[in-house]
Amino acid sequence: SLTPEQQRKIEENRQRALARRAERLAQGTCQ
Amino acid sequence: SNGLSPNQNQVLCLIKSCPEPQGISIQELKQRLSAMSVSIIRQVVDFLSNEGHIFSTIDEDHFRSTDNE
Repeated sequence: SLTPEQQRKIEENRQRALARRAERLAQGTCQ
Repeated sequence: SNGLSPNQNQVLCLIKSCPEPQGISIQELKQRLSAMSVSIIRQVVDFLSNEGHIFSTIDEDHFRSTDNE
């Protein structure tokens, strides 16, 4: 199973990816 | 259509279907997608990461989808 440090890193990367996804969707809407 | 190519959809679908907390590895993707080269898989994974569909987990070889909770 994952260490707390790995879990923290995964959650951090997930949040960054969600922000990127939202950014891309917003760009798509503006075109 | 979600705007993704067949290759991109295939890779995303496999990543989404993996229940492991650390996600699926490039090696596992290669095993499941025998018709796709590792270099194509990496290109697809880079694209999906840039678009925020997926993210790396414990290292740069494991990936999870942003929309499977």
